[in-house]
Amino acid sequence: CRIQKCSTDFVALTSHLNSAIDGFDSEFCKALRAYAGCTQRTSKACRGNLVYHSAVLGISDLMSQRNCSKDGPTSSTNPEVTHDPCNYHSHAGAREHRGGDLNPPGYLFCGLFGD
Amino acid sequence: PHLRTFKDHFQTCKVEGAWPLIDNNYLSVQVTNVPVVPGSSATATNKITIIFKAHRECTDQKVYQAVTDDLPAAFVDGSTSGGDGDTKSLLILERESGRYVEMHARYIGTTVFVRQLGRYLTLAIRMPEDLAMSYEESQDLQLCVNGCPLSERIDDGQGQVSAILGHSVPRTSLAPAWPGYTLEAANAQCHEKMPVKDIYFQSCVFDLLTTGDANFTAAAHSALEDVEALHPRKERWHIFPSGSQGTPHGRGHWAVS
Repeated sequence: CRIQKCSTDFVALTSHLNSAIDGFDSEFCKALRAYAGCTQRTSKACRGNLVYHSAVLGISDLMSQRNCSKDGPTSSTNPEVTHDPCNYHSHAGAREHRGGDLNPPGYLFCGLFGD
Repeated sequence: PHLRTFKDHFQTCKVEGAWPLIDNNYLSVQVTNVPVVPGSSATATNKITIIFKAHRECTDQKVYQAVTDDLPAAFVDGSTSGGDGDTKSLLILERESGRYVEMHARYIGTTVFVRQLGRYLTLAIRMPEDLAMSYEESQDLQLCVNGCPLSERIDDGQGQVSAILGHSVPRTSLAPAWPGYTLEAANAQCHEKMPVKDIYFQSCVFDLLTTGDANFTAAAHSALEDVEALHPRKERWHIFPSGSQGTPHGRGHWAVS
């Protein structure tokens, strides 16, 4: 149900962060919000999945511990892409466009015509 | 009509009346099909309804509806975009007045083409897999996801329009099977627009023979163009029927190349 991908992205976003440096809290909250958004998008497909529900609870706990607001900027898995919550490609497509593939997998096509 | 599903299965279906193509948490697409000629179970699409569901701060719900001879470049509320004025996370573009519109839903990475060719409508959709597969179990009737029910199929159960052609019209007959076209004439006309003898070519021949309406040649051709514009995998653009350049992989499956 792709919850693993959400978790992997979160690890990728936070693994380089150092709590000793300025801006750590802000960046960590951004990553948490991105993680939360990712789990939200998988909520239907992951219903009943223990890993998913553990992740949701974990995110909630971490956001409380770090005093992160629910609304605010989020991290992108591609640092070159500025996150725009209303641009699917900026948070989901970025990883798929790596390697210069103009027609990334992960998209589906459906067509209807004729008689 | 001819349906190419999300799984690249190709089917020719009856599906008369209203049927859902897509019904997930982000998008709902429904088509209405009507018989094209008396005495035939073949139908074509004369109405398309698309609902872009409300999505947090990106857009409120927007409904698009097209019927034959009324292909608007606006949603039913008269707007041409969704979301904030600057953001425009959902946008309608008119490519050919009254004939061809595109809808770009940036917030869900989805693109929809709607065309009118002759008296009927065509549809092409590109959508991210994770969003397309985000639906409840109860929403299992989605032709784009699961194809047409077997009882609604008018191919031979393996998607073979060619078998229909072979059985319904005498291949060597010089007399038209339906007013207007012999098999040879249909082949020739379709070959002009579609030199690759794939399933789109075969569908074109099928449509000419069943209706005698030359507009279906343009419909098949533009359907292939839409595939080339929206399908993410070039190696899958063409689908070949068995006995030509590919083999079927079981019920409703086609070889892609």
